[in-house]
Amino acid sequence: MGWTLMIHGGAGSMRRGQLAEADDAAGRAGLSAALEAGAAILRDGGSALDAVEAAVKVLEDDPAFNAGRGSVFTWDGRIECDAAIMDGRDRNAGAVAGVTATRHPVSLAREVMANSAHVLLSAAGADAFSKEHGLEQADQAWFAIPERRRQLDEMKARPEGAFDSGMKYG
Amino acid sequence: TVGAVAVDEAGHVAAATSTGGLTAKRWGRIGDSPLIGAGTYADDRAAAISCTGSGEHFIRLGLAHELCARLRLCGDELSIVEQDLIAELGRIGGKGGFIAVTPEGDARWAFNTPGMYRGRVSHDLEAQIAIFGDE
Repeated sequence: MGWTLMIHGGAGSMRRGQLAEADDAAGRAGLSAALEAGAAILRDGGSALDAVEAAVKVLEDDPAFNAGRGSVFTWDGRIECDAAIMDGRDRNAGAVAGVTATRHPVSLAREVMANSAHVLLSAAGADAFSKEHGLEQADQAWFAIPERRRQLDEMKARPEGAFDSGMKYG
Repeated sequence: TVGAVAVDEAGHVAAATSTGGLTAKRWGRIGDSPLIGAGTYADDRAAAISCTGSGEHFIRLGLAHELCARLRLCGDELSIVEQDLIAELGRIGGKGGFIAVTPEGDARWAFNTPGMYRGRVSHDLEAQIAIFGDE
């Protein structure tokens, strides 16, 4: 029995010739780094659970993708993250929604799975759980990158475009 | 949104998804990523799956759990189920895609958008990276 790892960095309207070269290169570099992080664990006989967490953490740190550091802004100019993780062995699962201050939301989801009686924690409660359980904290400035701010400003400049109708960035 | 699915040497599967959501989201909107069974699911009896796209549609279809249930209860091949579910997603107006791997190592991605940031690597397959739909 061998091992396999797959990753994604989001689906969307990326078309050849329209994606800036720098964005193309940044995306491919980020995907390669995430694959290597997970494959290194699997190659050593590690678990699928550890491998998917490691790969997603790399993508969470990469501003090229919409998660963690590359997160988008809410209407109010805040960063809120969601994450989930699930173990096929026993269908144990952990998830967080609307968290604002944990550097790696996927690791917080795993902490919920491993060290709480719950599956899904949200918002201020999940932020408090993160602090109490010693996860690495990050302030809003860590997550806020200029291109995402520009995208928010662009969307807010279109008063007719309700936040979901465009589904333009995310 | 980012995600990963894996099967390890012991044949166990796992899935993880993480997202910043939608730009300019309001009213506490939450998409499919953190909802177990919608955007993320893993079951050694079926597969591990991580989704990305218009979250409301993945929630309505319970897409991640639906894929695992089809494999487990109908015994369908992943190649069939993935196409059925992408078609179903499109029928209700949804956009996006997913990655999935079975305990036997059948690993596939499917999407109905022009592109998807994606990659895969195996014990016997060099790393593959792709962005555009025609790669």
